[in-house]
Formats: sequence, structure tokens, C-alpha cells
Amino acid sequence: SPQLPSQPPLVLELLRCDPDEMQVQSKIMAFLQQEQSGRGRQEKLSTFSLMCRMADQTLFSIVEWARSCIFFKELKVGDQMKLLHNCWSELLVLDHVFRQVQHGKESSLLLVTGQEMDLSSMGSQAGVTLSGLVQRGQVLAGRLLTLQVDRREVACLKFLLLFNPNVKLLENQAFVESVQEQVNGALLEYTLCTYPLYLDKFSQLVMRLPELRALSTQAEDYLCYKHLSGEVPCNNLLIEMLHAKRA
Amino acid sequence: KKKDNALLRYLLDKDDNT
Repeated sequence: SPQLPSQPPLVLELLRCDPDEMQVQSKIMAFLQQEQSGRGRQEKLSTFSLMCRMADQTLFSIVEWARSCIFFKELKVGDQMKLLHNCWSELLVLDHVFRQVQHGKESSLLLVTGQEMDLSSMGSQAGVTLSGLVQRGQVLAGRLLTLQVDRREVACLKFLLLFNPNVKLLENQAFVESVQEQVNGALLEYTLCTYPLYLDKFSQLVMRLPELRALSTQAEDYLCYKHLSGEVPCNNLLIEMLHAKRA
Repeated sequence: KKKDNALLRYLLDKDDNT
């Protein structure tokens, strides 16, 4: 990746907050294996149920990431909760989509555990709605790949999602607005100095955010529906987040 | 009425007591 001296320091600071991917991967893998070993050999989990568990564990790592982040630490827990309630599914989708960008294969998904999942067999297992969501994710990943999005830009996008000034009833609204502005400015500066020939990269990147939000809303609707029909494993962070936002 | 998200609150609150 490009290493120019003129990179805005804030972008590097945001990148430093990113968790170690391999650490997250092995932690989630170990958790799922331990859970599986506690379950009888006969009780094999469905693909959907396994996906829910992966999403749930990824959410834990997202909360850990947020807690350790510059800016976020300065907020009171009440505001932290409001921000995370608002964007958890967007952060999950971005995490998934950017993993596919790095994976760079259209025929398979790279899961948070490092496992690869063949997409040709997905249709029969997952049903029409989930397959459609996955497909939309692949389209978004394709767009980001075309844009040649890099890790630093994704670090900025995560902050833009987290520090959403449209979240209601924040105690420290002004602070959230100022972080949003600072990160926007840093991302703009970063794209201009790192990709000087690619003048609209910033706006192209920012235009992906509403697409990401639309996809995450659809994914939430789907999860809600599955939850109401009793198919989502209970007592987890995923369901708590779903409740908090929809209640 | 919003349900309190106890698990999230716990995750955000932990280690922050002292």
C-alpha cells in the first residue's frame, strides 16, 4: 500500500485502531470449535445458525474495536450504546464486504473464520432471501474492488458509520458531528494525496455508504423475520442489538 | 419503550470502574 509522507496523521491513527485480523479469526474459530465440541456429534448446526454465530462473535470484536478507538473512548456509555445500536449491522456488512474485496473471488465467500464457502452450493442451502443478500454484498464488494479501496479508507469509512451525527438524543451531539467532519476531511485529504489522478475517489467511496446502509437494513429485516420464526439462536449480542434498534 | 441492552452495556462498562 502507498506510503507517502503527506498522509493525514488522523488516517494513520484510525488505522492503528483496527484489530489484528488473524487474532480475531483465530479467536472466533476457537470459540466455534469449542461450542461444537460441547454439542453432540449428531446435532450439526445449520448453515444459517453457524452464520448467526459467526456474526454474533464478529459483533463482539466490533464492540471491542469501538471501545479501544480514539474519540469513542471520550463518550459516555449511554452515547456509545446509541451509536453502536445505530450502526452495528452496517459495520458487520462492511466487515463482510471488505473481506470479500480482499478475497477477490466471485465464486466463493471468505468467512471471518478464514474458511471459504463455495457460492454455487449456497442457493440450495440458504434460500432465496439470504442468497439475494449475499449476492448484493458481492456486488458492493465488486464496486469497492473497482474503486481499489484500501485498508486506510475502510478504517475511515468505519468511523463515518460509527460517528453518525443523525443519531437521535445523543448527550454529546456536537462531539459526534465534529468527529464526522474530521474523518471526512482526513479521508478527502488522504484520497487526494494518495491517488492524485483519481479526483473523485472520495465521493465514489462516500457514495457506497448509502448502499451499505440499504443492504444492512435488508439484512436486519431478514434476521428479524428469522428471529420471529424462532430460527435465530437466542441469548446473544446479535439478538440484543436487533431488539434495541427495533423496539 | 426501549429494552435495555444489558450485554452491550456490560461490554462497554467493564474495566472502566476504577
